[in-house]
Amino acid sequence: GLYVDNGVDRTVMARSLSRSERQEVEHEILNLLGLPSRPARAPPNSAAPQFLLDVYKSLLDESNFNISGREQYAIHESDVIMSFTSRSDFHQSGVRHERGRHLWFDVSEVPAGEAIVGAELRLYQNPGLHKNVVIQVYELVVDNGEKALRLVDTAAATGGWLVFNVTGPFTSWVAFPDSNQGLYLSVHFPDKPGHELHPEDVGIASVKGSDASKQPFLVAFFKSSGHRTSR
Amino acid sequence: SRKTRETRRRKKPETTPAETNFSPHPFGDASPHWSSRSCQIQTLYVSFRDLEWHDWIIAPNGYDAFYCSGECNFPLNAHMNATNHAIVQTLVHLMSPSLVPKPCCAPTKLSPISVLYFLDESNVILKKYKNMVVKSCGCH
Repeated sequence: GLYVDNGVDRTVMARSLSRSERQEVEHEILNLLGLPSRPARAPPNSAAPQFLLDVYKSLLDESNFNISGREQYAIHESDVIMSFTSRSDFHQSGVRHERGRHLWFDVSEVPAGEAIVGAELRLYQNPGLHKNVVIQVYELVVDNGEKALRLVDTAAATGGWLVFNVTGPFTSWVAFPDSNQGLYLSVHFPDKPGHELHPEDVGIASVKGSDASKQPFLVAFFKSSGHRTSR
Repeated sequence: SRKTRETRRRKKPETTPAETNFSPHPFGDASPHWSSRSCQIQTLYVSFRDLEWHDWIIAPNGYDAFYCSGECNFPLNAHMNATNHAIVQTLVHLMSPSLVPKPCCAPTKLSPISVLYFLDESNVILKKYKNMVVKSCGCH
């Protein structure tokens, strides 16, 4: 509504806004947020929004800040934190037998002029399954016209959320969008590096898994450059 | 805007006696004449939930969109600050009201607000907007 000063200590509603006025106000707020239009409604209970909601709550209540020191630093250093859901349906890597192993993220909406503090790939592993495996994350690159794998980070499967540092590939994708071929997951036993297991067989939730709250996602931390786009 | 002006015009007789009898001399009567219409912080709660924007703005539910409103009459409320320029401008205004306006009531301290919203159907952003929430007001 349209509010006016009641002359004492608060404002009172003078009249309700019409539909067109309401749309105009909505457009103003979208403009302020830097969005061209109202975003589409997202699927409920997905992992990425829940992670950022936890970060948001931790910013409000710092005494309840139950995350690692490295991540705490990244959150406090950041002006913008973005999460990206894997969209492997939208991009084919060309790697054989890739089902469930290929992850691709649309990073085209990263705002210009933001300095990248870091980027993490987060995978969920069912705590009850195969803890004695090694998970390696590779970047898919095109080398002399041929696709190749470049090792990015390695972690032992401990169950729960597994975090991989993917700052290098992410920075490259933002700077050179055509280089974004996605990531490749390799899962194997420590003593059998050549024998790859399927991620879902060791309890790693996939993009197409039934539980949306456990799906893999990428989170990136940015420091604002101070540059403001003109409205 | 017109409604606000009309409301203010109608409320003119409500000014305190101290305001109406205020001496134009800069070193005149300095008795407190602070009223509710003096420069102060006002609260307007913006509810994203009521606006039905909660399907894409995940948090917060809404926020106190404080703003500054009122006239810069001295002495100010104890919680208010004024710049040296505002004090000098007030003195000059009292001497030449038609030539020099009163100082402006404006924010003196701003804080950031974090907003969590969907960029599209899959990507989410948590963005800190600096200098968005008015924490205190004063005369400039």
